[in-house]
Amino acid sequence: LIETESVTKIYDGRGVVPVRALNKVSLCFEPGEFSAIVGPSGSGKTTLLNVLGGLDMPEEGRVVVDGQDLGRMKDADLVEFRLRHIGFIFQAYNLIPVFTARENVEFIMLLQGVDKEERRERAVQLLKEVGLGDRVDNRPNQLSGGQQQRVAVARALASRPRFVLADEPTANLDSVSAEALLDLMEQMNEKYGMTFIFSTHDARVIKRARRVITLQDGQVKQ
Amino acid sequence: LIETESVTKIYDGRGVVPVRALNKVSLCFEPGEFSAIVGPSGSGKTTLLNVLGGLDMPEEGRVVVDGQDLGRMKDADLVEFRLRHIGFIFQAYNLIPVFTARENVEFIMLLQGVDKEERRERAVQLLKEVGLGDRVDNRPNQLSGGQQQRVAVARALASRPRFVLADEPTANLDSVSAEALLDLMEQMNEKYGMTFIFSTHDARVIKRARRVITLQDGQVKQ
Ligand SMILES: Nc1ncnc2c1ncn2[C@@H]1O[C@H](COP(=O)(O)OP(=O)(O)OP(=O)(O)O)[C@@H](O)[C@H]1O
Ligand SMILES: Nc1ncnc2c1ncn2[C@@H]1O[C@H](COP(=O)(O)OP(=O)(O)OP(=O)(O)O)[C@@H](O)[C@H]1O
Ligand SMILES: [Mg+2]
Ligand SMILES: [Mg+2]
Repeated sequence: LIETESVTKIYDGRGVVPVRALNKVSLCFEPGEFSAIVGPSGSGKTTLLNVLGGLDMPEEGRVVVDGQDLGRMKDADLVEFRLRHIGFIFQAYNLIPVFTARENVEFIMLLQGVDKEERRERAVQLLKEVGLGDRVDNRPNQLSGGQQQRVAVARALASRPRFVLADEPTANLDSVSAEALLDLMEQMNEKYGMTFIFSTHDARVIKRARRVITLQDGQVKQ
Repeated sequence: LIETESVTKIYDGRGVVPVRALNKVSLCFEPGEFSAIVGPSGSGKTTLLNVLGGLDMPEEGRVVVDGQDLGRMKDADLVEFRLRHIGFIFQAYNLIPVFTARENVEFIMLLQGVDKEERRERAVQLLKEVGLGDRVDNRPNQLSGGQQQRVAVARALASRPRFVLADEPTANLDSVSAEALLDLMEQMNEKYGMTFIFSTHDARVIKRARRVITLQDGQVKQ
């Protein structure tokens, strides 16, 4: 279960007008959901995902994941919790430039203590599934935009987290690649019960989502 | 006139299999075109745009822009030529992190020697047109993904180049923002005769293109 209880997030920079990125957002997600958060550019989708994943703390309200209030956890426990339970696909990918595609995908499993053979097999398997089986030894700057995006997807899925927070995972993909990715995610949702929460503008993703949540100016539109 | 004559681009990294990103590509674009290059992720779209804009040199063949063979120009002349004539919207935006949105948009005009008042007016005007009129003093890390993308678009258009090479300019935009951007580009195409060459997966862009060129595995599919 993931819940946000009346969450408000305000960005207050020096010399610029404060931005209310989320305004009293209350949502709950059940185990095994396959849901899309949609809304205009700037409406708060990335901020919502960041708050759900404990990457950002709200100014008001709280976020509860599996009974744990993320705002009350010690830093070290929050890091451990994210490592064990949450897979994140970033809008800008955030790949490690000095690692190859395979090393990027293995990295989280390494931190989780997964054994070496198992890590390598899973990484190569997932990279094959996203169509990059022949590019595993390339670094990010040797890959196209959409290829980098697929490495970011493989990395989040390889650690088999309980919750996947996917920020625009298909933005740079052609339809064939996007549909293949969605097939893979649906399979993992069914086979492992992984909960998928997408932030997206992509009609192809929205079409597959079992539930669609609309954000506008930081608020949920019912 | 922009032409590629039997252009081949090969990436030859250490320890990895060479990749033929473009294979004998011959294309020509007339002044005032509004054309889209489409194709699967990894098919060579970004590479083609980089070669058209003189950001990357082919291993075989040549690129001729307005009668100038880009491969035979001295570095300093090529830099000047790009500054004067080519506007580039990068797939990963490449905004300057320490500059505000307005400063990012003004930067190219500054290099071109446009006067201070004129630069500021054009920058603010263009940022308004892409829906960021109230965010001109924010830096990129204070903006959403789609907002950063729109700053990158405004920057390329503000200098009113003769050719705009736009690499997936709508990937992170909702439909309202994407359509508004396409309206703006169509207006500049008609009003100033600017040539637009898009690399895209986006059906909304393809729908508006007057010509569509398909790439697959680095080759043009006729
Ligand atoms: N520096 C490099 N070293 C090795 N291969 C590269 C390099 N840069 C690009 N490539 C490869 O060249 C091919 C074409 O890349 P390009 O970026 O042009 O594709 P694209 O059509 O823009 O893809 P996308 O839609 O994913 O952005 C890809 O297979 C890519 O991995
Ligand atoms: N560090 C920050 N400082 C100020 N404002 C910020 C900051 N980070 C985000 N914002 C603002 O918060 C609002 C919501 O941002 P968010 O990234 O969640 O939008 P989004 O829905 O993901 O947009 P997109 O579809 O363009 O990715 C935007 O107006 C954005 O500019
Ligand atoms: Mg976002
Ligand atoms: Mg590309």
